[in-house]
Amino acid sequence: TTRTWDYLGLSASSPKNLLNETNMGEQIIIGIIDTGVWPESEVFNDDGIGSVPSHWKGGCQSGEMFNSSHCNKKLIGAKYFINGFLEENKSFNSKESLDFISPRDLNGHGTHVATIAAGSYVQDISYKGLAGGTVRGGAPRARIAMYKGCWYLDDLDITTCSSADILKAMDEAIHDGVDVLSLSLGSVVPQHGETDIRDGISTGAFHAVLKGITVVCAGGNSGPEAQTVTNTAPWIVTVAATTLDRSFPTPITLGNNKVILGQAMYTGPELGFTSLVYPEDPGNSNETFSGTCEDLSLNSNDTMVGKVVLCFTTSSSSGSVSSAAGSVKKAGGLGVIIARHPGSDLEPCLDDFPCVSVDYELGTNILLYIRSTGSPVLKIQPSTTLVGQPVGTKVASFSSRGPNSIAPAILKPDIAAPGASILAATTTNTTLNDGGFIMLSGTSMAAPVISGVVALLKALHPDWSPAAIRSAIVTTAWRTDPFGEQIDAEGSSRKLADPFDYGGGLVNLEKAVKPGLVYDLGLQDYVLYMCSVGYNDSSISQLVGERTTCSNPRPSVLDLNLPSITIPDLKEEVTLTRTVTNVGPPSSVYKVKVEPPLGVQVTVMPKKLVFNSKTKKLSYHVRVSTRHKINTGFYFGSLTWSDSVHNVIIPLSVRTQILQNYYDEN
Amino acid sequence: VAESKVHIVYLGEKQHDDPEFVTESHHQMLCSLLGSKEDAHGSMVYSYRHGFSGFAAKLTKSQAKKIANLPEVVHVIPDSFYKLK
Repeated sequence: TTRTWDYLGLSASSPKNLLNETNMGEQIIIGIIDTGVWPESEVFNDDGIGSVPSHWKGGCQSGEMFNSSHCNKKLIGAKYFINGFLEENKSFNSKESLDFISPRDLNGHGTHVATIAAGSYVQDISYKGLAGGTVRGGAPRARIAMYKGCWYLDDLDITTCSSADILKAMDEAIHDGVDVLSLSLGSVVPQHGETDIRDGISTGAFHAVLKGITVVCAGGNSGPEAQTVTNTAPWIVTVAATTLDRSFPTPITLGNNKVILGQAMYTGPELGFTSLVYPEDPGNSNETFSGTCEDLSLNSNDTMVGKVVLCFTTSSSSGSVSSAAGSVKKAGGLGVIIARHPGSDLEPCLDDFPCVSVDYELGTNILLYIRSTGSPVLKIQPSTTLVGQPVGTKVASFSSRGPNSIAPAILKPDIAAPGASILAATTTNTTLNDGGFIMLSGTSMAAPVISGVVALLKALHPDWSPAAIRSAIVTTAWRTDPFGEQIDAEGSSRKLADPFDYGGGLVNLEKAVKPGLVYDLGLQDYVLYMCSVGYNDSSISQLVGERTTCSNPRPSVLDLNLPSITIPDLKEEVTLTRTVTNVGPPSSVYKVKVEPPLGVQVTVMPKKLVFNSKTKKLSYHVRVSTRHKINTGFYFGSLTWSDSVHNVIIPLSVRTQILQNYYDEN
Repeated sequence: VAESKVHIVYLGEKQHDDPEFVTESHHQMLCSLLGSKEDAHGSMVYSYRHGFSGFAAKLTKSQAKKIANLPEVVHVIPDSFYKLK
C-alpha cells in the first residue's frame, strides 16, 4: 500500500484532503472475515485513535496464543469460527495443527487484507528495499474487527473456509455492529446453478445489506477467461484487481551488451557474467532436453549446473516461476529467466534465487542471442522500483471477468482497485516475509481497498444505503488511469479494458464523495430482482420477512435499478427504466449524453431531469434496439447524466442474440 | 448408518428479535425432525440468529430432504468451501 493511496489520489497531502474531512474513518468499523490477525504488527497500533465507537457490541475472543489484551482501539474485535471446518475435516488435529485455535493468523492473508482496508500508518517500510514508503490502510483510523473463519488443513497443506463458519461470522458481525464487511474469499466457478442466494456469502450479505452494511467481496482470480467472476449477487460490491503504476525492472545484460529489463523481486547480489543456456538438443546427443519451464527437471544436471537457464511457459501463474527456479537450483544452476504471459502476480523466489520474468518477445531475443554465439553469457542485476509513467495501469491478468454467469444482466465486477504486488503486513512466520511485511497479489488485495474507501464514504454520508455507496463509486470511477492514459486488460492478448474487466472502472474516491446522482436500491428493488430471476413468492416472503407477491407477468431483471445497463440477449426493441436520486445541490438540472454500443440504437426519455427541493428522485426510460443481423458479442457504450459539474456515467453493455439460448463455435 | 454431513438450513429473515428465542425455535425444529433433544443438540453446529434465521446441522441426505420440505424453510444447502482470493 506504499503506492496505492498516492496513486488513487488519496494521500494525506492531496489538496482536497478527504482523510481529514472524514477523520480517516475513525467512527467506522470494518469487519473482515478471513484467516485471522497477527496483533503484534505495527499496522494495528492505536496511537492517536479515540475511544471505541459507541455502536460496537462485539468482543475479543481468547484462544491459543491470543487473548483479549491483544485487542486495542484499532483492532477492536477478534473472534474465530471453526465448528463447520472441524465437522468436515475429521482428520484435523487441533493440538498438532500449525494453525492457532484462536483469532491469531497463521497464513498472513487476513493480516494483509486488514492492513489494506484500515491499517495505521507505518513509515519507511519496504520489501528488502523494494516498494519503499509508508504502509497504511484506506481508512487509517477505521476500526478493525477480525472474524477468523478460514483454517489451515495440515495434511492437505491448504487453507479453506467452510460456508457454515463464514455464515456464522457474518451473523456475529451483523450483531456486533460493523459498518462494512470485507470478504476476500470466494467459491470457484461454476457457481450454484439455481440462484446466488444459495451461496453462503450471498445469503449473509443479503441480510447485512438490508441492515445498511456494505458488503465488499473479491471478484476472484480465475481471469483472464470470461465468465469467471464470483460473488455476483447484485447486493454485493464485487471487486476486480488492477496493477499500480509501479513495477520492478530487473536489468539483464547479455554478452553482446544488449540490456533487457525483466521483472522480478530479486534483492540478492549482482550475478556477474555467467554462462547462459536454453536446454535444447544440439543434434548429436542422446540426452533429454526440455526448455519448458515445467519440465526443466527432465534435463541432466550437466545441462544446467553453474549456468543461468532460459525457459518458456504457457502458464501465467507465478507457480511456474517458482517451480522452474526449484528445478534449476536443484541441478546446481545459478538463475532462471522465465519467458511467459504477464501474470501480474510477481513473487520473489526462495533464498533470493535470481528468477526473472520476461515476455515471449524478449525471451525469443535472448534465445536468438544464445543460438548466435558459442558461449552465451549474461549478467543479472538486482531489481529496482519504478513508479509512475511510463508504467501503465492494467486489469491484472488473474482478475476474474464478467459477464456474470448466474445472471448476465447484472454487471459484474462492479469496480476495480489496485491488487497486484501490494506491500502490507503479514505474520512474522510467513515464508518470504521481510520484517512482517510482504507483497501479495490478488482480488483479495483489491477488495479491502474498496472496503477502506467505503469506510470513508460512510463517514461522510452515514445515511447512504449500501446501494447508493456502490452507485457513487461506480458512476464516478476512472475509465482511464489517474493520469488520463487508457487502462488495458491483461490477457492473451492485451486489449482495452471494458466493463466486464473492471466494472465502472478504477475507484476514484475524490469524485465518489460528490457523485451528484445515485442509483439507489431498497427492499422492493431486491424483491423485483428475486421475482425476475424466478424465486417463488413464499421463499421471497420468508427471505424478506414480510408477505410478498410477485407481479404477473414477472418484472424484467433489466429494470433492476443498477448503475449499469447490461442486455445479454437483445433481439426486439426493449425499454427499461432507471431511477436516480439527487444527492447534490437540491436545484439541479441534468442533461443526458449517450455513447451507444456499436450497431445499437439507444434513446433516452426524457433528455433532461430537473430536480428541486421537492423533487429528489426522478425516473427515465431507455429504449434499446439493434441493427445487427447476427448474434454478436457484447459491445460497450455509456449513458451519462451531466449538470456540467457532475458526470454520472453508467456503462452500457449489449449483446445481440437474434437466435436465443444458442451456442456456437464460430 | 447413513453418513451425516453439515447442512445449512436457511429460514430467511428472523421472525423474532430475541436471539435466544430464535435459537430455541431452531432446536425445536431439529428435535421434531430427529426425535429427541439429545440428538438435536448433537446435530446442531451453529444457530444463525442475529442477521437472519437459520442453522447449520449434521444431517443425512434424507433428513436434509425432509426438513427442506417444511414450509418455513427457504432452502437447505450442503456445507461448501471457499478459497482465499
